[in-house]
Amino acid sequence: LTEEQVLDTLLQQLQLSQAPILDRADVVGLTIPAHVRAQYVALLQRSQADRSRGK
Amino acid sequence: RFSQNFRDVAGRFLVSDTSTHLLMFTMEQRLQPNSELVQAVLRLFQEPVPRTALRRHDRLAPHSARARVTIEWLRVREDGSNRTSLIDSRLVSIHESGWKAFDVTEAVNFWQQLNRPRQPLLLQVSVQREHLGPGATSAHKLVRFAAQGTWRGEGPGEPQLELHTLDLKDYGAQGNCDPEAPVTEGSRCCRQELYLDLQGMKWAENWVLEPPGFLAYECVGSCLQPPESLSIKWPFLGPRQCIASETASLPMIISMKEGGRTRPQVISLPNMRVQKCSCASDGALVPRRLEP
Repeated sequence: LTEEQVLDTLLQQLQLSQAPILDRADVVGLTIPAHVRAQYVALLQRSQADRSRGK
Repeated sequence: RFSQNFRDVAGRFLVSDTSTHLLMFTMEQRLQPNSELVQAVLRLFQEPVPRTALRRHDRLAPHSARARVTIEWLRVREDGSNRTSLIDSRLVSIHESGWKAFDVTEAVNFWQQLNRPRQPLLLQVSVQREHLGPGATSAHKLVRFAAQGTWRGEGPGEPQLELHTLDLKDYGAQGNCDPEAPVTEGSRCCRQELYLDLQGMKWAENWVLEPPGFLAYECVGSCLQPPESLSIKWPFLGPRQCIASETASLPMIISMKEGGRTRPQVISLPNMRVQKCSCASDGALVPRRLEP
């Protein structure tokens, strides 16, 4: 897995053609709400349990 | 005879009418836990048609001397209902006799996916007309396969299931790489740690909020190749390669700008982290998932 592959997958998932350019000012003071963090943690736990089977 | 690990499983005849046979194979402990099924072959002995019957058929229907033989895997579901999956189908001639081989690898793959304790492997063999409509003949009635101990009582004509397997102790991967030992070209296939630092990536700056980085892992090293005799036997199997056989997704929190406002959003990227590395033959059958 390379840096480019991570970026490509991210862009594909979000249906974007290029990475958005965000200024520091856009995220300064941005807090992650509890429900968003809870959703993230739940996905983290589930990704450990559900493995996708390849070949 | 051809594999490192070769087993013959004798089948039992359960039901038989003029066109359908149901074969049952007790399979538990036939496939070792640390083995990979390369191919399963069902061998049926086609009995010779008596000359008088053959002559009569040739006189009445000189242009059609074939029947369609179909192999299906039969699964008895928990509610007692049956479900069949088509495995192999081919035309056989009534003028031939002797052993006929059918590839039933997929049926055994399906059977391996059943919950334990697993029912025996049930294979339904149907002999049907080559085609329906005008010109259809009854050649199919002349195709008979020997049942258990019935082929004139002379030889082992009963149905056989051959399981060709590879022992993963030799032909498989070895789990995680030893962090103390450097991986060389000759090293055995293993999972090696690979940390991707998202904070150090320019494009991720101010965009990817979580995680700062993650252990992606990678599969490195090489796999033991089967002897050349097996490559001749199964030309469809390419070289065994060290590949990611199980992967996990990577959740992320990213910042999305919408209408001049930035808000955090959770997404999940599939197949980002390698969970398991395996040695797999390029071109090998990818097992179909068993449907409910």
